[in-house]
Amino acid sequence: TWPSPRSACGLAEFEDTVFLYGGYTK
Amino acid sequence: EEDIEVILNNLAKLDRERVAVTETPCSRPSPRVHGSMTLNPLKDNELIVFGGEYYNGERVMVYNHLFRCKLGAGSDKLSTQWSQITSPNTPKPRSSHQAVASRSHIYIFGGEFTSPSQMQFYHHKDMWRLDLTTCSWEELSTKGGPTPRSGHRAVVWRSKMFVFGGFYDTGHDVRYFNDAFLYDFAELKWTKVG
Repeated sequence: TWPSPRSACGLAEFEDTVFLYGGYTK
Repeated sequence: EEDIEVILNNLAKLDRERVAVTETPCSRPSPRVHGSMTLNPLKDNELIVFGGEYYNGERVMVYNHLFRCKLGAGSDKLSTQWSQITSPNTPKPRSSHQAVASRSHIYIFGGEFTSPSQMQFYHHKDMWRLDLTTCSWEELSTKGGPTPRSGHRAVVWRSKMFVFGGFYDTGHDVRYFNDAFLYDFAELKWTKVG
């Protein structure tokens, strides 16, 4: 799966993995 | 109001008239939103603040100011010592860009410029790095990199910058992105992910 289009989401790197949360679209 | 690219180029022309990199002690920056604040990787007590915008109720001002904030332990609270850095070669004004630090550089990508009337919008796709040993900016190649955008997010993964999403909005054309890119700090090259 792949995240849907979005802006201003949360992005963090931890132990070789990138985590993504939230954001918005118009 | 002039075309937004003319406004931006006029601002860049003023920046180019400077002759050297300077750093001047100053009071704290004026109010602003959507700038970047990055820890200086060469120090354990410094923040680097770049860009952002301020709306005064009538007009919006977008900045390419660069500030250093030295943190120190005061008697009753954390003290801050601000200075402003200027240079002839500097990124154009922007907000909602992203900044990450790696080794002795801060890398910034993208962001948006809004005209004073808020009727025109320009999205950047340029990549710059700030050498923290000299405080000089260098523009890097955009080949193979993300399209113009703001509101994207970026993190450092290994020796690369990972960039995801963001949006492009001219008022006529609106696009939200879910693409991802890696920027290799050693090779100075972009790669699309997936």
